[in-house]
Amino acid sequence: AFRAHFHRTYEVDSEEFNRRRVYFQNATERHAYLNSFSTMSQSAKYGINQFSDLSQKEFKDLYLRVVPDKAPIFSGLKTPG
Amino acid sequence: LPARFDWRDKAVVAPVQNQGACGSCWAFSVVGAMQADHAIGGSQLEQLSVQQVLDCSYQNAGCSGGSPSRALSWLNQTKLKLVPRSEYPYKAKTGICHFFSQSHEGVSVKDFSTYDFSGQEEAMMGQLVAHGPLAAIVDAVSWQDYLGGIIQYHCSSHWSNHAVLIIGYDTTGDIPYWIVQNSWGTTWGDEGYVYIKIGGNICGIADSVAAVFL
Repeated sequence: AFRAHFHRTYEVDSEEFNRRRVYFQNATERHAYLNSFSTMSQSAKYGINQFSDLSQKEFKDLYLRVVPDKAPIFSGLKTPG
Repeated sequence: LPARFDWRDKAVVAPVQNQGACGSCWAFSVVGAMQADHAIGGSQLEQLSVQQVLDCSYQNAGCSGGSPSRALSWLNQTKLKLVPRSEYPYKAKTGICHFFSQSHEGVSVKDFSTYDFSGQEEAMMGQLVAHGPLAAIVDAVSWQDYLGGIIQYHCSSHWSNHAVLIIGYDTTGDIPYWIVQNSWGTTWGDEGYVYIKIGGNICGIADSVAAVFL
């Protein structure tokens, strides 16, 4: 169902399928942990999405590519004088 | 400050984009702030070229990563005009910088500010209302699994790795939150948006926040 929903082309029982299935299983374990903190109805929910068959390293390498810069601390709006 | 403020209500926020398999979030956040500010100034909302920033901002590394403040610094120094997205479409890969003549229509930066608002998120709300959507950097490691709702946990400050556009806030409910536009398409999160609790610098949302002036 995941492959159909997110248009994945890897074949069942291929090397990639087996690898991605492990990442998917790891993701479901993460979701249980992350959701255990969500006690209020407005709290964040975690679950299956388009990134669920990526390893955490793959996700970081692809999508988390910002080079952080340190910014000066905000010290209030400047006013004349 | 109003209890709730959302720049989408003023029709100055462009639809959620999808950066694809390219580390271009830094360019999407900067261009998102610029095109919103341009519309706030009275122009028709027009999507500007992310690919132009990606290809031409040599201090950054295109799809391999970059920094919103470095991109803004470059835009401010060069006064380069960003052309409409239709003239320089997004390709999700770094390419050769296309040059346009000075007479070509486009939008340039007049100035920008970048501040650390940690511990001062109410002042950050003021910046958002006064100056338009803000480009910010966040820790988005746990966002791999995010589906919706307000993030309160599992997000560190001071370990930023992703850039986003803050377009509003809501303090009317039990948990006050920032309304944040991401660039991972509309199938991610809540139609492409993520909500982060205000206060405590959750996800490092206040670590480095840029406002653009056009």
